[in-house]
Amino acid sequence: KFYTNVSSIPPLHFLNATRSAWETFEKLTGCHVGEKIDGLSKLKQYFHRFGYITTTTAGDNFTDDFDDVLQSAINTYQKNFNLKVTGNLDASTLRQIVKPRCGNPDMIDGTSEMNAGKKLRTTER
Amino acid sequence: YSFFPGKPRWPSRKRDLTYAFVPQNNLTDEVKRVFARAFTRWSEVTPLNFTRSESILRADIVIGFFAGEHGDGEPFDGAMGTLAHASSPPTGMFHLDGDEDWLISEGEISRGILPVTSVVDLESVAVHEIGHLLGLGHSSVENAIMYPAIAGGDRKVELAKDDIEGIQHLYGGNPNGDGGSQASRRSETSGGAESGVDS
Repeated sequence: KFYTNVSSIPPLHFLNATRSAWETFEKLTGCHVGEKIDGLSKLKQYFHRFGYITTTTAGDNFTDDFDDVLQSAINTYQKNFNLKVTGNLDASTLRQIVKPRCGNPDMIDGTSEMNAGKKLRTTER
Repeated sequence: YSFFPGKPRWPSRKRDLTYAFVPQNNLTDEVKRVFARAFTRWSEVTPLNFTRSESILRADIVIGFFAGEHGDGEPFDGAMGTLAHASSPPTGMFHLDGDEDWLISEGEISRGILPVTSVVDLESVAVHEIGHLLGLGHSSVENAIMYPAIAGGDRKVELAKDDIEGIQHLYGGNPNGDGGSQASRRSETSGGAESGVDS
């Protein structure tokens, strides 16, 4: 549907702000390495889709283990989106993950030219 | 800014590109004008020109709205989530998720945030995907058009310095324009500082 101005948007849309295909990820807040949590396999599929996990196995073989592969993907994602690099699923990282986005991957063949792929010249202030 | 691997771009003999809409979408002229505005933002800062064609067979770029699985191996996922995707040059494939609710904003507003909503600003997504069609990858600079994410209700259509530098790295500036410095200045004043990361 196309809405030609804000006033034509039905009120429901103002309530469904977080209506997103990925909002189930928010229940993963606080997970960290070593845990096995239902839903982590879907998050791995998300990271696979956008190039953060490059694996030859078909996407549906992902496990619910919070393993090194997932932690590495989270680290790279946090760098790319200017988030604090913790390797954990903290609230700000998951808030970013559930945002609607472009379907094109951030990483191609495991390399990225966003932050994570560049030699950053930053000075610690 | 970033590029696709191998830095593909439209060949130098192709500076006048044509685009067409898949007929089955039956888009109104009002919707088509949104895409025309989005193309103009890129032609203002490059030597490229974009003209609408009625023939999807002859057009360089084909634009269509599709829901779910639509034959390119990258299915859409319903409301929100992935909004659209586009191919690198010279393929010219631009798909938008037919399950989204799209907002057609007035052309003058270049940035804005509606009360939080699950309606997506069509022009913001179009300007971003055209960046891919021309050869740009994603950027970590938050106020750049090529930043991968946008919240429902947000509107971001003016090219940032990062976008202009990236696209001019591929095609050079607009020989008839100010080379984009004006567009870049405009975006800097309206769009806030860059993310502060030099890369």
